[in-house]
Amino acid sequence: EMHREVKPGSGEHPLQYSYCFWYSKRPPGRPADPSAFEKNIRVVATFISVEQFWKAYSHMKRPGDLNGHCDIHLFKQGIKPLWEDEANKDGGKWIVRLRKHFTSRCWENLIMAMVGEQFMVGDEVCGAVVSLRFQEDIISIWNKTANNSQVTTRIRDTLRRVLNLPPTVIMEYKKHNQSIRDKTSF
Amino acid sequence: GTRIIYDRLFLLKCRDSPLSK
Repeated sequence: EMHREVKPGSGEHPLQYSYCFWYSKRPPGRPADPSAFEKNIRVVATFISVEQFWKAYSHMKRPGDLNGHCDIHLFKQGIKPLWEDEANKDGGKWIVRLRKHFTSRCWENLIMAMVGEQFMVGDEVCGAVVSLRFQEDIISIWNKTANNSQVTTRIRDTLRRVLNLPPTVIMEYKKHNQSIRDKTSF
Repeated sequence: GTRIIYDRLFLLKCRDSPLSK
């Protein structure tokens, strides 16, 4: 599914990029095992048009309706949602921690902005992740070049705008190298 | 080059199309 060649259908509106939705879940009762991550993640849909995006999205549960420790990832086709992927190795992500009530709406607004090319940072955006956790949920947007402050600033400002976040919500930037050192994402 | 950009309103309108179901 990850490598499937997708084309816009007749009458469909093409996106700038093709994307894959991925899903990963940690089995209940099991501790985190970073080496198992790549085994537990799979592609659930691939799309290249607005209409295919909605089809894929509407067939998935909304984050607010999911249970347990899991993540939904939406990445450009060809980029794996892993720190070690070529596209991600010098990159980082903006992290926003959300009270659970806001997760579904924020995720939807984020992915619409991403596939609609609202971030205006060339091809810097790699993907987005929503992480369902015990007491809060976390939304992240990953970009290629952690050290490009012009890019990361613009992503942050667009994120704040599209998520309609109050000024009190803290956004944190984390380089993937730091996550690798910490052995944890958040 | 030119980028394909869609705003939120347009994406939501497309959601109602039969092609999106």
